[in-house]
Amino acid sequence: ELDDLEKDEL
Amino acid sequence: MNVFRILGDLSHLLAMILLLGKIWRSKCCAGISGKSQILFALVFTTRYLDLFTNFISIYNTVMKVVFLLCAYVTVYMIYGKFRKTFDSENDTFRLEFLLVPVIGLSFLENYNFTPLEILWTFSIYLESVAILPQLFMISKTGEAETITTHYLFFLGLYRALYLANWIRRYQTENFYDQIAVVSGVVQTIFYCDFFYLYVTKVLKGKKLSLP
Repeated sequence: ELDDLEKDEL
Repeated sequence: MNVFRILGDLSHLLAMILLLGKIWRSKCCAGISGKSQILFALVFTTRYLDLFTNFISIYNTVMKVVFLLCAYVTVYMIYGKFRKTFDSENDTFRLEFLLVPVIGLSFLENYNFTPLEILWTFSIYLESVAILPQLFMISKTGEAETITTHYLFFLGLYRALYLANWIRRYQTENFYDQIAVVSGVVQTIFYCDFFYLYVTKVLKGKKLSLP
C-alpha cells in the first residue's frame, strides 16, 4: 500500500 | 489535504498551545501529568526524524518543528521552571507498562524493518497510549481544572478528525495506512469516556470532578 513510505501526515 | 486533516492539525496545535498557555499564565503545572508530556515529546522525536531525511512540504516541516518545540517546552516547564508546583505524588503511572509492549509491538508489526521505520511505528503506537498517565492522574485525584479538560478535548478531537481524514483519503485516493488507522481508532476510544464527561459537565459550566 505504501510505495515510498513517505508520510505527509503529522 | 482535506478539511478534516487541516482541522485535526489545528486542533492538535490548539491543544498544545492551551496547555502551554495555562502553565505559563498560572505559573503552575498541578494536575498535569509530566509522564504523559514526556511520552508526547518522545512520540514527536521518534516520528519526526524524517525531518533530516526527506522534505515533504513547508507546512509539514513547520508544523513538525512547532510540535517538537511545544512538547519540549512543556516538559521543561513541568520538570524545570515550575517543578515546585508539579504534582508528582499523583503522577504515578508506571511507564514501563506502556513502553515495553509498545517497543515489542513496533518490532513485530511494522512496514519495513529499518531503524527509521521502526521508530516511526513506535511513535504511532506510543501516541495511542501516551495520554493514559494523564487520564490515570485525573481518575486518581478525581478532578481536573477546566483548561486541562479543554486541552484533553482538543487532543482527542484531533485524533477523531484524523479518523475522518483517513476515511476521506480512502474514498478519494484509495489510500490507507493500516498502522496509523488501527492505532488512531484505539487512541480515540481512550477519549470517549472523557468526551462524555466533557459534554455533560464542562460544557454546562461545571468543573470536571468524579464521584
